[in-house]
Amino acid sequence: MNLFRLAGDMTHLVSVVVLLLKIHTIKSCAGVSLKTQELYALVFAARYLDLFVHFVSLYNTVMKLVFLASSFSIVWYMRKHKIVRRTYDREHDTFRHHFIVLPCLVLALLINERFTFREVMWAFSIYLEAVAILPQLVLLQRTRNIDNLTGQYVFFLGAYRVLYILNWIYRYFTEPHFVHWISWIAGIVQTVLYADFFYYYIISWKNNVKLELPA
Amino acid sequence: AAADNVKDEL
Repeated sequence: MNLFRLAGDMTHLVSVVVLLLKIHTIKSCAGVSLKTQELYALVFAARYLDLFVHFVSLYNTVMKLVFLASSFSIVWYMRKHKIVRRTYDREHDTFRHHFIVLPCLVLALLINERFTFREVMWAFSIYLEAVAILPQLVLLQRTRNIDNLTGQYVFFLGAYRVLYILNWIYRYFTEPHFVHWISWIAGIVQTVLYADFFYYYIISWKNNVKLELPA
Repeated sequence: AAADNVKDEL
């Protein structure tokens, strides 16, 4: 476990836990895309199938449980909680996310490390995570409000992705034949999406104008 | 090489 990866996991943990705590505290999910939260819950469900059959380490198991619990709790709050669900911006969060899930599933069936159920599900979760943020970015563009809830959430997620790329570079040079093309390519695609957001976010913040994300 | 593809990352 290198520092980049630990920092990346902690940043990822902070992004999800902070979002959950904020929704729980202010009893509002304004500006948060339920579609993105559902996609993330699906990512964790598909990726952590081996939770009870393949023990890597206590850290690994605990983190998987925390990610599963927090992502499903956020979805529960946004769909079921009597107060929070009323603050969900339904008419703007209209990204047809099945247009994301199906292509990722087809791609996972075509490109995977081994054609087994768990490996295909793992590849599916990797591809899905790469694009899971799209509904959230579209919602931010539609509603123009970068309030601290979503701005910080996207920022921490972006930081987690950058740290993971640094982790892969470090592992590539320190561990013989550490090669994970699927994670690497999907991870780079995902980070580019965030880089794009940050570029427009910083520009809008500097010129003190509304965030203009490209269509 | 297969052994190295152990999924130890989250």
